[in-house]
Amino acid sequence: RKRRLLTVFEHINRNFSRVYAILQPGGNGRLRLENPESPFDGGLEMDCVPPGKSQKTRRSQLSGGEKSMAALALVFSIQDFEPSTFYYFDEVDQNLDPFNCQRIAMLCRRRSEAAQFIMVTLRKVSLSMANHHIGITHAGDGVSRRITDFNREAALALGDAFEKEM
Amino acid sequence: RKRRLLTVFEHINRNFSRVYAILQPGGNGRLRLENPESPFDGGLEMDCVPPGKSQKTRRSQLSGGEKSMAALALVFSIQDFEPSTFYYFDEVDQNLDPFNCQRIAMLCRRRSEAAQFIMVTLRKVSLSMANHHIGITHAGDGVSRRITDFNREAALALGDAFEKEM
Amino acid sequence: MRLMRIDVLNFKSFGGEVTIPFQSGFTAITGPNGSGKSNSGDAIQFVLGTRSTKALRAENLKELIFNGGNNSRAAKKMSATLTFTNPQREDGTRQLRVDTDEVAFTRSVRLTEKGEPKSEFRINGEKTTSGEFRRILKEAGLRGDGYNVVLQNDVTTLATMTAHRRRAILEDVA
Amino acid sequence: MRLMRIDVLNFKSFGGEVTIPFQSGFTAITGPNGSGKSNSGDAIQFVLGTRSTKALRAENLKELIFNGGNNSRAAKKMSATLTFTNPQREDGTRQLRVDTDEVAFTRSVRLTEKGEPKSEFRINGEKTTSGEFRRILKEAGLRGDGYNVVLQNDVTTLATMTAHRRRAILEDVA
Ligand SMILES: Nc1ncnc2c1ncn2[C@@H]1O[C@H](COP(=O)(O)OP(=O)(O)OP(=O)(O)O)[C@@H](O)[C@H]1O
Ligand SMILES: Nc1ncnc2c1ncn2[C@@H]1O[C@H](COP(=O)(O)OP(=O)(O)OP(=O)(O)O)[C@@H](O)[C@H]1O
Ligand SMILES: [Mg+2]
Ligand SMILES: [Mg+2]
Repeated sequence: RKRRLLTVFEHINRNFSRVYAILQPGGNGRLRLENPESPFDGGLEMDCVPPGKSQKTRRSQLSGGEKSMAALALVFSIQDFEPSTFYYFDEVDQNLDPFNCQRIAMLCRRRSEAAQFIMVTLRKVSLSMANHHIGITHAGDGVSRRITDFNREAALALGDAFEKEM
Repeated sequence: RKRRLLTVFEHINRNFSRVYAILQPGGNGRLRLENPESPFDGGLEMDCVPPGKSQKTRRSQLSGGEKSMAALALVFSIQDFEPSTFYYFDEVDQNLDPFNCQRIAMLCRRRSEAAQFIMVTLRKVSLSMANHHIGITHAGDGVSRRITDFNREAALALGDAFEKEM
Repeated sequence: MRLMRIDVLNFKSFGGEVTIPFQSGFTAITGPNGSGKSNSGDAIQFVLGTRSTKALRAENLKELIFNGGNNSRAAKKMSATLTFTNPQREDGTRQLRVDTDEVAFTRSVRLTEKGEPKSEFRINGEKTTSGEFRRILKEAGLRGDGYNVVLQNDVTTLATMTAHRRRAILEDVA
Repeated sequence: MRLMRIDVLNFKSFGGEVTIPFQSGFTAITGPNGSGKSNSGDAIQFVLGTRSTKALRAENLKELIFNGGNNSRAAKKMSATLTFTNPQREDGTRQLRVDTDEVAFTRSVRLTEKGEPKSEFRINGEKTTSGEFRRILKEAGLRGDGYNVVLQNDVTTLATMTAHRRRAILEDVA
């Protein structure tokens, strides 16, 4: 049981370092078992150094977006270990700046050649990188419907709706 | 002590209903002590019905953005109870759609006539509603600096930086 | 094998019938707060078999039935259907152990006379047991609790959880 | 009374001296992930007196000193200064009990020979005790733990906390 955990850890850790370098170019990340001898007595930490930061950086010091990018690297690492035919991501880009939004969406786009990716998002950058677009709305009566004739332009316009009124 | 809590509750509850109606026009919200007789034995719930939803809606059913709007109404209600000369909001709009971003920013803008509002945000809609803009960056060396000559155009351009490259 | 569409009837905020079609590749779903985006993801989890309704933000099965909003009557039954492509592979087998090119998995809940929720499971419209339903999905690698579904706030939870909790995730995966 | 500017020296990711000026009205701060936006809010909390460095995402005072990034040397001391306007009111009094039109509150930490963190407090550049520093701020209504400062993720925490925890907040306020 311990050997199984250590094997899975090795595998996912390799994935993690690889994915983190893609999502945060110039940075480096790895997983660490707090107690490698007796893994069930310790936890699993993510040691991540975003581009430009000191190698002594601890996870709790990271910014909101930097923590999210580390967590997303872990998600992709687990997915690589146990692939699926489709992936559903609900608003994983809530605290990402436009550049990090793009990196996540880019990785989804590349991987969508092998599997189906469905991402719920409110961010224009993420919307602009998808192949297909679905709009959901509720009229003033709380009943959810799909918006007909919805495409990238319509999706981006939803975000602009307010800016046009300004 | 119980009387003090009940007095404060009454006051903040009135604020809450008023603010919620402003932030979610067409919806209604109120606070509820689970045990009004013996408040310290129960908790404090937010009963919110966003516009168009059933009056039987429970807080746990609400969407991410709807929960955030309820929480923000509570924040403003507490602030009205105990006003301050300045307010600092760090990325309170992470899961808000553009219309809700605008409602929060609009309320901050109106209240900023009486007090100073400082809001950290990555959202274009929120940025566009501010009077003044500050840009923070770190060059590739992890050292934070303030961006000189930063204004609304520069702030909105940061969000577009990626879109221009598309 | 890919997900072709979600068909829901009176599932959560989807009053009446709504179809959400998917193509291969990268699809983005957007819309205002509270419009039903996460609820459509809940439909996926509901069919693929999440154990607890709490994961769907519902206290019990009854809460998953369209409650009428502010203007309509609450429904008495609901269903959610996921339709997958299921092409024959070179060796003649299919990923889903059902001999059709498309397979529709339907899970429904209706209220009895007494108002008790009663679940039913169908494959291609034919009633089946919950056991058989889940076995066929599991054998094809389709699970309700896999890491292929990342719910709203999962990222923040994963980023800020204790190291011990994160190691427990590793154990789950192993 | 309004906040005129934040001046930091080697505070967290701000290597060297950085000034962030504020005007009255509504100011928005933006920039890439990890650039230092929340750290500037931590500077405000640090001066106004948060009890625990954990609220500033630091294990201890030493972690608040600029660590050099990937390219520079770590600093040995840091400081953060908040400057407020303090106009005389019609009755001759001022909101801050200091007789100047602007008041600068500085909190600094330097490392001793042994590497131990040593805190100092200054008002308008003059050394003062932490007690006097906090008293003057508190009397003017400036607190480090008030609801006027909403940290990143506070909204999600408030929205999803248990009802009991939320009532505890009411007690705090009362
Ligand atoms: N059984 C039900 N009947 C009708 N409406 C329901 C039912 N269950 C949940 N809802 C409503 O669905 C709404 C939430 O929908 P959902 O979580 O899908 O929104 P969303 O589009 O993901 O929004 P956000 O962008 O804020 O995350 C809530 O307002 C809730 O009241
Ligand atoms: N003592 C220190 N010396 C140098 N860098 C530090 C120090 N303490 C924290 N940092 C760095 O500051 C960065 C976090 O900054 P901050 O939280 O202000 O970012 P942010 O602009 O709010 O980003 P986000 O938009 O993602 O929330 C981290 O990368 C962390 O390594
Ligand atoms: Mg949602
Ligand atoms: Mg931040």
